[in-house]
Amino acid sequence: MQIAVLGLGRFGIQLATSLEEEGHEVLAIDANETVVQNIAPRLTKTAIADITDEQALRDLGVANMDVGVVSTAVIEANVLAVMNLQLLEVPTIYAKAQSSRHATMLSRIGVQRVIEPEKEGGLRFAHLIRLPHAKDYLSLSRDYGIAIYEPPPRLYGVSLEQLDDDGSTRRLLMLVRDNEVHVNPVRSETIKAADLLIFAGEDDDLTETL
Amino acid sequence: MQIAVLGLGRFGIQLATSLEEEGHEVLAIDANETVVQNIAPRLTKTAIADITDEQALRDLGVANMDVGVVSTAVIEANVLAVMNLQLLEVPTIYAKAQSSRHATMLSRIGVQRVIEPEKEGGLRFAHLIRLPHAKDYLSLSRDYGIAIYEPPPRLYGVSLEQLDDDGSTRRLLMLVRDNEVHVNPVRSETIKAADLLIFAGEDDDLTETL
Ligand SMILES: Nc1ncnc2c1ncn2[C@@H]1O[C@H](COP(=O)(O)OP(=O)(O)OP(=O)(O)O)[C@@H](O)[C@H]1O
Ligand SMILES: Nc1ncnc2c1ncn2[C@@H]1O[C@H](COP(=O)(O)OP(=O)(O)OP(=O)(O)O)[C@@H](O)[C@H]1O
Repeated sequence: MQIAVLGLGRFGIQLATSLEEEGHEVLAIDANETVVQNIAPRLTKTAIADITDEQALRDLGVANMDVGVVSTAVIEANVLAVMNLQLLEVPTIYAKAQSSRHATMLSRIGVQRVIEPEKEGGLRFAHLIRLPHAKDYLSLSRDYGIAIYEPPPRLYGVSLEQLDDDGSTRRLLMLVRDNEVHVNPVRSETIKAADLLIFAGEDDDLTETL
Repeated sequence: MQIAVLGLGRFGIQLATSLEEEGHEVLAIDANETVVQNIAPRLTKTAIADITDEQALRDLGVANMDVGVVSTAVIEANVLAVMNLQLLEVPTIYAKAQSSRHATMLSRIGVQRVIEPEKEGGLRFAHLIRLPHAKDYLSLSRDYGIAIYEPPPRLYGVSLEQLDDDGSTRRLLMLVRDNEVHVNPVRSETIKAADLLIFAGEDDDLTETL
């Protein structure tokens, strides 16, 4: 896909570099020359432009792109940039919001996905705080989720079946070893350092010590 | 747990409110009076203080807390606040970083977990961009993940077994309906609006249209 990233704060920079690593064609735009110079070595196509300037975006070929992501925080520039993408008829438009009010406004003007990384990070970390060995967490419902665990050293060499607990909703879904994912791993398998254990369960059960 | 949140930006505010909703005792601190006044109605314990002032934190009882989270962006205040938490012997210290260099610095001075919400959000959204119906995504390895799908209307009434594809690594792990999670759901079950489908698979297979 051809994707324009408008605004290169921390979110925009990570998004642009990850998308390019995944094989997409990325055009990364920012008005700040220093910002663009710093990231230019890591990206194929960058440009210094004001994203509130429709003609500037047109000159850069943004009208031909599949997706536009507006990733500046400043509300006025952000909303004007969204409107420019619509004028350029970019079919898919996503934007970062800096508050719930801003998020609602963006949805109303037709942004298909609104991202609030700080808010989502705060929600996710509130779950992670209760899971000392968890590396990451995905919420599935109000009180149920998936947690990725790095096993503590005392579990090395312990078999997976010793982790099972019939009284608990916690279930081992997968084992990740050497970047390979094993779904419903064999219970006699023993845990190694650098393994990742993927559990699903009610949040309270996920907090149980392994 | 008793948790002190130092710095009430978007991340800190969401973290403090989510932790309190989960039943923890939260003390939310910021130097900016307006910020604290705005959030005070939503939280039990808030305080106006400079987190770089060790005595101020001591007076607030932070030394008795289980966890301290430093969630300001400004590097100097952030690092000084971490050091204060260490002087107050708070056993578990987490902090938000605003760059990889800042993150490395924090790990070196003993912060047990470093959070970079904008960077993590950028990584996650780079995956989500390729998954039009996905609501959220969790990366398990370099090219394998778990995606939460909201089924499009054309799938309402379709049975789950029609989603299976033996040529693909994509597998349906769970169905979420009415806030209840069903692991390995019965394949004859039919999809309803408001269901969530939880798939695991290689990223390329997750992009296949349902
Ligand atoms: N009109 C504009 N045209 C182009 N770039 C812009 C414009 N307005 C702001 N930017 C750029 O957007 C970038 C990100 O904006 P800002 O720093 O406000 O967001 P942020 O919320 O701090 O980002 P993040 O949280 O992702 O780090 C900055 O590099 C800035 O130069
Ligand atoms: N020394 C300090 N003592 C107390 N609070 C502080 C101090 N320094 C900064 N803060 C507070 O930290 C809060 C968040 O800081 P800042 O806005 O720099 O972070 P941010 O990265 O924009 O946050 P977010 O991305 O989570 O919205 C602000 O409300 C600010 O008042």
